[in-house]
Amino acid sequence: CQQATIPADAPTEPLRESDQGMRSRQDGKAPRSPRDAAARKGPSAWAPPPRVEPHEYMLSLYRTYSIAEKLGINATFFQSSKAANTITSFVDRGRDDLSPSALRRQKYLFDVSTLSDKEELVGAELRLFRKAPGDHSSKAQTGLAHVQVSPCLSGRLLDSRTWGLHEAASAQAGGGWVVFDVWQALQPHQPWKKQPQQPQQLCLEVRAVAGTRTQAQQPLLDLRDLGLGRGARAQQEKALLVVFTKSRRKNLFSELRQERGAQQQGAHAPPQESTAAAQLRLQSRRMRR
Amino acid sequence: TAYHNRHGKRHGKKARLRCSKKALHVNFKELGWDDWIIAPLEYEAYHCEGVCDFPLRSHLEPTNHAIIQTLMNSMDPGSTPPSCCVPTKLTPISILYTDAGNNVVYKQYEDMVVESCGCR
Repeated sequence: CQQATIPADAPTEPLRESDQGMRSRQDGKAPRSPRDAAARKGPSAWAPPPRVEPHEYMLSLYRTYSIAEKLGINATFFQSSKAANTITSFVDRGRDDLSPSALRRQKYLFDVSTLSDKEELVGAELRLFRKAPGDHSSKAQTGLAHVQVSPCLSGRLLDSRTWGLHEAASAQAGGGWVVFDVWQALQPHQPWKKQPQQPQQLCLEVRAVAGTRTQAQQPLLDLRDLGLGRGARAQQEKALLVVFTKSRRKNLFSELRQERGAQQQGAHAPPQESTAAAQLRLQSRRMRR
Repeated sequence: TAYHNRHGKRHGKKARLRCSKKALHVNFKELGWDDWIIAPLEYEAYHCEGVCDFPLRSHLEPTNHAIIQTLMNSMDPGSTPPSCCVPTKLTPISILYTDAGNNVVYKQYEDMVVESCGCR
């Protein structure tokens, strides 16, 4: 089984209603969460939050694992799923410095407040969309770039990738996704566990040096030259933090049910047994016979 | 109640159905859950329906307890109810939804689809 990935030329048009039963996010109905639903008192208090456009990567995951399920294959056995039964995507909220000077460092920010401490963290990936070298690319530069990811505060190297400065980002040269393993950034600290009442930001820093390995005093490369500039990016091209968790709870819907305040549904009593006494007598007589 | 003639064939009133798997089409839109569930918007969950009366068929995989309860019920229906027709095997489905932070989440929910029914 292959890992579900986003092709470089992945279609970014809105979902169609007929697309495997998925909901169209362009139908004018703003999405909301179960928690939001419980908090609302009525239609007058309803304020539509910004629309969520599902990332193509998540749609690809869903399609791949759904097909596997229909074939009787447990998707958690896939290498790409890391044995997780929950995969949460967080869209980057960081912005690049708009000044024309070289972009030496980037800070990627993710609000991980909604991660539950009841779930076991089994993996995390930073997915960056690398655009094809364009006007920003310095034609004079050749050789390799060593791109590194580390937590903003510690500077400890989490993962790195090496690629050619003018290497096409994909076969179609339109761009491609680069994946970094950032599990270590979440594992030791797990900030959302410490202060659950406050929004928790995960900050990851990206930088690049020439060559294949980190060397002291080596100048940092301009990340725009590497196709990592974040100016005017479409939603589908924004960086993604993908967190893989394994829920220990058996009844996964109970939390959602509580949040939706659906307990009043229990007021509906089950219908009475309609079997007549006479029928019972006949049945028991027949059984004895 | 099934009425059988001496050849064991049904006639007369409509027969009570034995425990088996029946259709249960779930539409999240009708449930009002389409505001947070992205996909699927509908799926076939199935449900178990029918009676677990004596003699229990082997394909219903009755537990020993269900066999005894069914026997007790057949001897004296007033003393013990029949055993229950319930799902004996369930499978998961994948759901894509938005969480409280408007993040898109893929989750595999266990026990969402009935694969088989039996008497318990």
